[in-house]
Order: sequence, then C-alpha cells, then structure tokens
Amino acid sequence: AREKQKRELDFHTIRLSSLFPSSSAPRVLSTRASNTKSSLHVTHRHGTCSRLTNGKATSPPDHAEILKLDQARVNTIHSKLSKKLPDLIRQSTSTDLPAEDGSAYGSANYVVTVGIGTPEHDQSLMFDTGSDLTWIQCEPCVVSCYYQEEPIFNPSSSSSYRNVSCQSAECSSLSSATGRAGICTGSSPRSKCIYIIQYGDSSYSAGLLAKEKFTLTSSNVFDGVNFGCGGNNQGTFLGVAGLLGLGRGELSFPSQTAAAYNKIFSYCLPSSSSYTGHLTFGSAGISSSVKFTPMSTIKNSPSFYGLDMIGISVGGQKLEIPPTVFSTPGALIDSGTVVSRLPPKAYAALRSAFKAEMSQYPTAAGFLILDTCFDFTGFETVTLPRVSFTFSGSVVVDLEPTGILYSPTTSYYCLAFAGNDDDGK
Amino acid sequence: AAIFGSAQQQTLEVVYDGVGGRVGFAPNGCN
Repeated sequence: AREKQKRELDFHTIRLSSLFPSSSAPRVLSTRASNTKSSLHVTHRHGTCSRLTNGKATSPPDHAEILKLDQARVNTIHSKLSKKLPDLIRQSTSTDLPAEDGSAYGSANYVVTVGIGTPEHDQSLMFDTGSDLTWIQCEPCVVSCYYQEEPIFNPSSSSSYRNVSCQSAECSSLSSATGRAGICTGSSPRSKCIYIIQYGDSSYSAGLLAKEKFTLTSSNVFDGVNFGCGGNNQGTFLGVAGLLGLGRGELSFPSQTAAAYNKIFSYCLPSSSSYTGHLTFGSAGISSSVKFTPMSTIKNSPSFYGLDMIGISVGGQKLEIPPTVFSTPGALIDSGTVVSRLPPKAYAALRSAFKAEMSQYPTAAGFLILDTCFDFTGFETVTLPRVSFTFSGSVVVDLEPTGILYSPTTSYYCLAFAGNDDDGK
Repeated sequence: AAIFGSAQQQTLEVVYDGVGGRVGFAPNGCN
C-alpha cells in the first residue's frame, strides 16, 4: 500500500486527450479574472477563448515554427546576457532566425486586452515579462503595419493622447528599455521622441513615444502611461495590436503603475486554449499558498527576473546535479520563452532520469530542439514521473503534465525541455 | 542562463513582487 501511495505521489497517470483542448469543451473563464477588479483574462493567442480567432489570424503557427521562434528568443536572451554584443543591430533576411542584438520576442502565445485612449479602444496585447516597452500599432502606418484583428489605434481620435518630448527622462529611458536611444525629430526643445525596438527574429516596431490613458478595468484606469505608438511595424505579431512590457525596467508597465500596485503582479497561464487564465495587478486575490523565492538581478540585463534554481526532481528522486551547474550561469523566468532551457549537465541528468522512468514506452525521433520523444500510438493513458524544480528558499514547484510533455501531434510527445549549448549559458 | 519557460509555468500562480524582490509560485492558479 505504501508503494502504491508513493507511486501516486511521484507519478502522474493522465489521459493523453487531456493534454489537448477538446473541440467540444465549453470556454471556461478564470473566476479570478472575473472576480478581481484589477484582473484581465489571459487567453491563448490562437485559442477558442481568444478575441483574435475570428479573422485572418486564426491559424496557429505549426510546432516547428513555434520552436524555431522560441530558439530565436532564447538566442537573443543569451546574447543580451553576454558581453559580446555588437553595437549595431543587423537586419537579417535569412530564414534561420539568427540571434541579433534585439529585444526578446518569440512565439509568445498569451494575450490580454487593454483599453487604450479616450474614448477607449480595446487592443489585444501579447504580454511579456522579458521586455519593458509597451507598444501598439498606430495610424497613420507611415511605412507599414501588419494585419491585426482590431482596428488600428488612431491617436488623432483620442483626447488623452500626448507625444513625449525628446528632452524628457522617458525618452532617455529608451536606451535601457529597447537597447537603442530615442531619436529626436528635430533640434527644437519641442521635438518628438522616436523609438525603435527590434526583436531577435528581426521583427520590429518603430514610431513615436507617447502617453495615453490605459484602462485595465473600469476601476483601474491610468492616465499618462508611456508607450510606443508605432507607424512602422513588421514581424510575427499577426493578429495582435502590440505588446505589453512587464519587465523590471523603468518604462515597463509595472514600473509605471508602481504607485498603485507597488510593482506587484501575478498571472496564471492556462494549460489549454479552452480556458482563460488571469493577469492581475496588485496583491488582490493572491493565494495564501504562494511560496516566494528571492528575485535575483541578471548581470547586463536588469529587465529580466532572475531566479536561483537549485535542483530538479524526477519521480520523487532528486537529481545529482552539482549546485554550480545552476549557480554559474544563473537562471531567469520568462513568460515569452515556451520551452525551459537548462544547462547541459542539468538537462542530461533530467533526460536520463526521465527516460529511465519512461522505459516502458516506445521512443520516437527527436523534434528540433526536443530530443527525447515517445510514440504513444495505441495508448489512452500514460504514467509520467512528476518533475519538480527547487528554487532558493526551499521553494518546490511541481509541474503540470502539460509542462512535462510537449506534443507536436496527438501520438507524438516529447520531454518539454531543452539543453543550452554550453554550461556557461 | 537557464530559463524557466511558459510551458512549465502553465496553471501555476506566478507572482512578481518587484519592490519586495521576490517571485512566488502556487499550484492551481487559474482556478
């Protein structure tokens, strides 16, 4: 009986169908988002709960594309963390998405809707804890705009829109928020401030730095939020209006609303596109069961939220990984990276333990960055070892099955982790 | 750096406390 109980504690037995959204499932809305005044619903960008699934942007990118963009984001993050950054951003026309000295953006799939301007226009924004600048597409699209589902914001129709002066502190903050200094439209003190933000996959947005009214909910309204009003936007943002920067820098949304929320926010990312999660500003409704680990600062990149990762367990067994494997490169948490990346030695230990516990299942070929895959054809249920991460302060985070397996197809499943290419990363 | 990504964060409540300098986790955050 003890063995059975231990097995239940250390393993998940799941129906494989539970890893996919059901075509017949109703939309299930987060009660937290519905009941908390400073909460927004979080949806999958391409899911049935999204506002964005009615038009041209309905078809999600395939898994190969998602993982390719994810690697581009990770390459960018690693470039930002290293000191070997080139001074200039190079435009790339190649299709292999090289790491550039841009901001991190990849296949971020989670979207919230924010009211912008007066009168307010609902705009769906990807939320991103790995970058600071919030921007949306703006009319006139001086050079180009990509397709978005909602009408593109036109500042001339908003009574609360104001351009930011080139001489302002906000314009100066662009250097740290985007990696590029603001550009002045002229030499007069009243000249405007132009921002350019380029992402690791060569997507970009450029336009005027401005201030606007942001309405989260009817009782959570902020005047004068700095944001980028982009008249030149290109890239992999199809369908959404822009991006909500939730990083740690001065221009990020949490920093700009610090007087109201004390830089506290929380979210839950739904495991299926049939569900919504929440993005909540302030401490309202935070669960009493939350366990905190110290936030560390990443050298060269103070916008990132650093964590001290100290261990991994598989099936109830702590893996033998020397502490320096984690402490030397450091770690961060990022809402925009899909698949967690681990130092090679830590990943090798995880992979080896996971394979040993899954030895009863047939293996399959790897899929891009995912090298540990299984063919579950003919299985309705499978038993997976539980995987948990330990962060400093003895904070143990037990992963859901959707965080353990990534499924490119309904019978093909891979361990949802990848190794970095050297132990220094 | 190691990166704790969104696939692994699903269904957790993830709390960022910028002034307190801490990040929190709890299970079943979407309920």
